[in-house]
Amino acid sequence: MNLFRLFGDLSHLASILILLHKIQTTRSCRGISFKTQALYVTVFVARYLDLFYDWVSLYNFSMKVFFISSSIYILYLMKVRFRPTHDPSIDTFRAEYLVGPCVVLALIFNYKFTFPEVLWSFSIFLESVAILPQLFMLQRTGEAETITTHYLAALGAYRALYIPNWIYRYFSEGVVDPIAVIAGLVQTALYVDFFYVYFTKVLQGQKFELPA
Amino acid sequence: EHGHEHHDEL
Repeated sequence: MNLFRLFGDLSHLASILILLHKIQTTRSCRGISFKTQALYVTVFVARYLDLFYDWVSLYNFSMKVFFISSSIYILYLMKVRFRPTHDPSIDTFRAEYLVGPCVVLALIFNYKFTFPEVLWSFSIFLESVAILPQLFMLQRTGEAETITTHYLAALGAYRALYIPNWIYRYFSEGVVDPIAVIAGLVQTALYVDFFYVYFTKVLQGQKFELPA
Repeated sequence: EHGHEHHDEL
């Protein structure tokens, strides 16, 4: 564990708490892509199945339980509790175009051709693109509530912090995890546009609005 | 081989 990874994980944790806070206080899931959230559940369930047979640490265990349960809870909030506030007509990104290629990639690129390892690779590839329906929705509506942008910023910061973590681990432990690193770089790159608007507008006190 | 017997990152 190093500080980059710790702060990355805490940022991930914060992003979910911000999202829950947004939904609970506004009593609405407006502006949130159900597809992205459903993809995250898929990612967490596929990756954290090792919860049942591989003990890493209490930290690791608690985080996994939190990520799986909170992401399922968010789906419940969107589909049941605040269902009327979710508008599927603007959440139109075809998620199956993401899942299919990730299955194929996982079958080709994995560390061992076993079920858990292929599932792990799949979750890494899927996580790297899971934010696309959300970003697509943002692009389509051209604006976002400030709280939603804080959620995305925390999520992007988590990904960004994993990069110095890998550099640190390369020098301190001599390990490289090429699948995680390549997918992670792709994932972080997807946030570049968002961060540009976030830094130049939201953090200057303006509303998140994309140029027409 | 990527150096870990298990995946220790989240």
